[in-house]
Amino acid sequence: QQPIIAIANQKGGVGKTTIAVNLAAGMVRRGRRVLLIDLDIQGSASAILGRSEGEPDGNVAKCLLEGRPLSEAIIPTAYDGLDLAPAGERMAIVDLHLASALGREHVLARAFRSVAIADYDLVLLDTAPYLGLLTLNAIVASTHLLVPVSCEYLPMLGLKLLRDTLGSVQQQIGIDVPILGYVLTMIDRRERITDEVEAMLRKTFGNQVFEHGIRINTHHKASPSHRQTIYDYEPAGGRGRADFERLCDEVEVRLGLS
Amino acid sequence: QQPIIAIANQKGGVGKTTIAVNLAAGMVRRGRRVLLIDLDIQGSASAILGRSEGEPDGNVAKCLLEGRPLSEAIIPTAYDGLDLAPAGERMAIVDLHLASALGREHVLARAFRSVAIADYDLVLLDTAPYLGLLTLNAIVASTHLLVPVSCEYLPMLGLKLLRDTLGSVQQQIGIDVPILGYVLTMIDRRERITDEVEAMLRKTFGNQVFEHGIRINTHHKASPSHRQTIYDYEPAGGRGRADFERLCDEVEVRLGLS
Ligand SMILES: Nc1ncnc2c1ncn2[C@@H]1O[C@H](COP(=O)(O)OP(=O)(O)OP(=O)(O)O)[C@@H](O)[C@H]1O
Ligand SMILES: Nc1ncnc2c1ncn2[C@@H]1O[C@H](COP(=O)(O)OP(=O)(O)OP(=O)(O)O)[C@@H](O)[C@H]1O
Ligand SMILES: [Mg+2]
Ligand SMILES: [Mg+2]
Repeated sequence: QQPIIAIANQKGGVGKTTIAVNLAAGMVRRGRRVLLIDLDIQGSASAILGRSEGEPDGNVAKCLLEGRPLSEAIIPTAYDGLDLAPAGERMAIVDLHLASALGREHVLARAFRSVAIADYDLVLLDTAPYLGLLTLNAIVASTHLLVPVSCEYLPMLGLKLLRDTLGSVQQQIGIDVPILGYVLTMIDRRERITDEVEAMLRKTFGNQVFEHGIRINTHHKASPSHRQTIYDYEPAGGRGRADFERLCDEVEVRLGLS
Repeated sequence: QQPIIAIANQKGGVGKTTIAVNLAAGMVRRGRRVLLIDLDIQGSASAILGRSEGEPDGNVAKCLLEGRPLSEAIIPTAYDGLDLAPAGERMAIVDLHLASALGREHVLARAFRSVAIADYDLVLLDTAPYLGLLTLNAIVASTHLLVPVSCEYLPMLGLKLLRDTLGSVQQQIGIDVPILGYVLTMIDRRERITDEVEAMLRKTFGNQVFEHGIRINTHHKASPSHRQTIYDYEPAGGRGRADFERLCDEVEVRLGLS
């Protein structure tokens, strides 16, 4: 089975979507076929990579609400080898809808068993900043978790809640999803809090913290408005591209991919 | 009735908690009695203003789950005149619990009718980055909405979803909560995207956009780790304090308070 990585942290604005989109682009540039599934009601990843006009016929919300195969939600993107399953506007009611489903934490995992995702080397799940049923479904359906943490105090605090939730998923549902690692984001060495947070993180989680992170970079703020990944927005040799090349390297090592 | 302001934007990390905590502190310094209610499962506001050791006996989750009066959740803070209703660890299950309540969008509004909040001049609600039932309850229970928007592209996109949700609340529940205004946050004039986002926002929402916003400021990243508001963390004359003084001025004008 291919790796299915859920990019999750219920703290808002830590860089989940930025990592999901650019990691996907980096892996595609290495010749891998990647599927990015947008499970956030905001549809940030869909806004960057999806079609600019109108809602696509198929989307994740429609498949989950109407029990349709996930393959109907998958569309190509401007990047060869990178496909997207966009969120869909009705995503806001999916959580409530899942609440009454049988085996409600496994709805997404069941949808994955269909042929839809077999063709991909890697599947990435972008999740909402909320540990509701849909994000729990993403955790249960994934093989690994990647946890972005921005170099600030409040995001650090949120990690306890995430770990407690993973503990309940293990105890009550019997699924133990390994953490691929914690990735530091918005690293700004001019600020003392960056070094403090990094030191705390490495002390608490040891080598579960990725060696390299993503530096603060205005290109990451601007590239989404051009519907581009960092690889298209920045010229060769840019800092953002370098950060994501290193991230791809380390993800490959941790997954045991060559 | 006193103003009840819900600080809401389902986009994560735009500065909701930072505004909730420091606006509360600024208003208390003007002699107003303020209650801050933490409705975010992350409990960021509770982490800054609440007791450092252990979970308080009463909290919002407990009151909503067990039907207890909200007054049991209210605790004093280190700031005279500022009380807090902390979130509570069981907040994560409140959304699912609300799903089966009668009049489920009005549970919080009903809890407010008890004597608990009558003693305050101003009530602030910090909400989660998610438009689930609890945040809908906050919107329905409030008299005004304050919407922080950080100067980036993806947060701008999220505004459409928020306005669509407010439209549904009006049509389906019959409650029309006025927007007190949109507040620009993390303003960094060195970045071109700041001017672009501000121009787009003012063009779209006109004078619903506050004249002054909150500038990017490392003190806002650090003050939460010291469990302090910006007024304690920064010396007199600091930029953060100046920004919140102007914000308090403009909130008072828009509420018609003298
Ligand atoms: N390294 C970076 N440097 C500067 N800005 C960044 C960086 N990474 C992300 N951003 C910007 O910060 C904002 C938050 O990032 P992003 O939307 O990826 O976070 P998120 O965790 O997906 O948010 P949400 O919790 O709302 O889903 C975005 O506007 C993004 O463009
Ligand atoms: N003006 C600012 N300058 C610099 N950093 C800021 C500013 N305002 C907030 N921050 C920092 O940015 C991060 C996000 O802010 P905050 O937690 O207040 O946002 P939020 O919208 O409440 O997030 P969530 O969606 O997770 O509830 C925090 O670490 C905070 O300390
Ligand atoms: Mg996101
Ligand atoms: Mg918050």
